[in-house]
Amino acid sequence: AGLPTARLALALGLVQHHDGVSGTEKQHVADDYARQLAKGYDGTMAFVAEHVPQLHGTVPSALKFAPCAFANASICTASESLRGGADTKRVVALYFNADTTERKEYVRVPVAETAGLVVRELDANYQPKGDPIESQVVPLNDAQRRFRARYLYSATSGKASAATTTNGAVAQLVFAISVQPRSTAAYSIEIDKMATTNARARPSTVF
Amino acid sequence: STSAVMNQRVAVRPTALGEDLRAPGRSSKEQHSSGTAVVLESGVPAAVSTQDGDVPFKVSIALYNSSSGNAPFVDDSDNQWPIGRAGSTLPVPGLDQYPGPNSGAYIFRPNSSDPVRLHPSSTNAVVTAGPIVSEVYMSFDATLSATLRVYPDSDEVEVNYHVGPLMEEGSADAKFAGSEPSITYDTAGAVKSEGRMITDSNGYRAMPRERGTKPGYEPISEPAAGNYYPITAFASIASDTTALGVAVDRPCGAASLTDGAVEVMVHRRLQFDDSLGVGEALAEDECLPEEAGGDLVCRGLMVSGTHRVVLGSADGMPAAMRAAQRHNRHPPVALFAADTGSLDSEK
Repeated sequence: AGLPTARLALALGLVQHHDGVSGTEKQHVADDYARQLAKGYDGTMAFVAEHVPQLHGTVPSALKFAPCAFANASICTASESLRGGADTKRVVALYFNADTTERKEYVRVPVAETAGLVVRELDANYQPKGDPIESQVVPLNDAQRRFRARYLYSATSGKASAATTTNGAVAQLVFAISVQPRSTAAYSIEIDKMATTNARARPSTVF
Repeated sequence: STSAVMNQRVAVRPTALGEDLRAPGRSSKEQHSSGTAVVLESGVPAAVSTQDGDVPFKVSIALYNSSSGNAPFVDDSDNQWPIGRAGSTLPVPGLDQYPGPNSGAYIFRPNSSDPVRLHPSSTNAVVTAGPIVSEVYMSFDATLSATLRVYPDSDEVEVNYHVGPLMEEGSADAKFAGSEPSITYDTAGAVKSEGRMITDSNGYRAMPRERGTKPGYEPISEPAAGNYYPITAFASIASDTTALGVAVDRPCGAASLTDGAVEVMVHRRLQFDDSLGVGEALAEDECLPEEAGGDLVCRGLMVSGTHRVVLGSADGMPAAMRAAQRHNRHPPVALFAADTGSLDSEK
């Protein structure tokens, strides 16, 4: 008890029941499993969001990290807040590899802005290091838009600001990350319309 | 008429339907470096190039309508009488049409072993190409779609599916006792699997399966449902040289009902209980606000998931499935922060 993961451990223990594993419970029981798992997830991720960024280095006070549990529905309040003229100057994406081998992955970040995006890797002071990273903007397809609309208000528990709804994500920014074993890697996404063409996210050809 | 090479791995090459892609010289391997290339046939995937040249590769949906009673394969001893689900948004027609036995949470019981086969419409496939990822968005009907993605240096075809809401009021499938769609990955017999399939056993062991036989449960009375197995990690089929593997991101049912093809069930929405213990139909509704502070709108569950499909050598398939598992189920933990000020001060 007392550990930030205790709640999640209890919920996972509960869901080991054959009903939880195979879906043979009544709906209200399934809803309760989901509620317990969500509470456990929230508690654990709050702990992760507080401590993992410190694994990477000195966290600037302005950076408040949080997971985007609905990124698969193209919903991520932090990354969607990066838009021309908005207060957000950059979005920092931090990846933690719990494996014992290097992870090279392509990640997809929901974005509301598609022009002039530049991705850079960040050092231990969360400052840019090296050249911009190649990235590509992929527009949401019909199904992704439908799926996003379905969950938008529940994902942000009804707090979806007008901006996120009307000017929310219209595309996903795809780029490659490389995270050493049991380590972190941090990347910034900024809008820099003066950057060279190669530095900016490339548009996709759609036909 | 022109083939636009996408991302040096995916060639959109409209080919005559049914053309034998394995004809000599047809391999698209010369056009691509080694690894995966999804060749499209008038907008829908037609082949994947492997070391042995192009392997035909098609994605379709097997839509099983659930048993509405009098299922031809069941003897009368089944007393699975329908129990409609109170409070469901499902249109529950007169129970007399559904004398059981029914598909339910415990049992997959289609009303026929031949599902409705949905193919992607080749008119509205959307192909998106770029320097990193190329993808093909295919819609099968208003509530079923799949996006195939190919990344550089990867032998995996990532399939992101979106399914639901199923059996909406007035939809074509609402008149059935249930709707149970599976995604089928078909190599048109190119992978000569001869009735064999491998499925994981709760993510721990790879179990050999033989179509039509199930030790202790013979004879199998249901040609389709009787050959479905629960998987939590992957299902694969192989011939001596080539193999097809599908890594999944959640527990589901999988089968190989024809040589060279694997199908994975992606969603279920059923009108009745199968009277084997739950006491209500498997019909998950979702009641969500569809505008800020709006009333809750109840509809069937929409699901989105990711399969990682690998077409490659039989020897390399176990390692490829382990790698696909890691990508699918253990991605790096991601955290995001919107920076409104530190950049200026640090600068």
